[in-house]
Amino acid sequence: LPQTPVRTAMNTIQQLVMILNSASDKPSDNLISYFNNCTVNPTHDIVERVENLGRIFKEKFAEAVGQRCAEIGSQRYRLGVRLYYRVMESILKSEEKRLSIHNFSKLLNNNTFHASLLACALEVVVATYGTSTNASQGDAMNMETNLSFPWIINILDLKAFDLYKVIESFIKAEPSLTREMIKHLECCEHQIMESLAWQSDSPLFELIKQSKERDGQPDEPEPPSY
Amino acid sequence: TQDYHFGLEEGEGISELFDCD
Repeated sequence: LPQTPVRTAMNTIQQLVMILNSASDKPSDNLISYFNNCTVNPTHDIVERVENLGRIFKEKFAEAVGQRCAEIGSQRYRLGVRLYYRVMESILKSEEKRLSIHNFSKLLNNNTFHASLLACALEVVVATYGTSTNASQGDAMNMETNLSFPWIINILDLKAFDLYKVIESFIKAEPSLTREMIKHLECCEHQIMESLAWQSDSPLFELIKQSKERDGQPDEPEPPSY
Repeated sequence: TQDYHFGLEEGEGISELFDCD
């Protein structure tokens, strides 16, 4: 059968649902074991964060697409959380192998890491369904146009540069992502690199400053030829 | 992932990006 935009979009949804159907809404036993290995157990904060961000997501989703679609927001969030836990486990497995350590207390107690990882998972879910609406009903009928990137970082009050930091690891950790979704995440990366990371409140500027201080360079503007 | 440009350097992972040991 010829690959049409609608068929591509439906395949992307099918793939996502297939991956997440068997996934859990809660941390797996493997994840719990990673949490238990931490100097400071992050379980309570992780579960509480998922609940709190869920309330915000569902409220903002309903505001963006209409109150009658509030239940859809809950469904999207549930899928996002499943993907978040699944990718977190995969990331920890590969970090454990790479670093030969079992205690990820610092990473697992880092609020920015979790919020960014969850935002990335939600972006994949929202974009997957958004593409299908685009492809099947046309832009004029698209309820979810309002949810397109960078909507997710705005509603969760995240810095674009922090989301950028998880995208590559997310792609590596989830081999079942479709080609379309990888391309979408790459587009988000480009948008961050080209504009969003350069907004005045971006953590990128502090990193540049620290990097210059480490190298012993004065913080002077670069010559115009650069 | 064949078309995706990976930016992390060899031996680098997410722990370094979030300032973890």
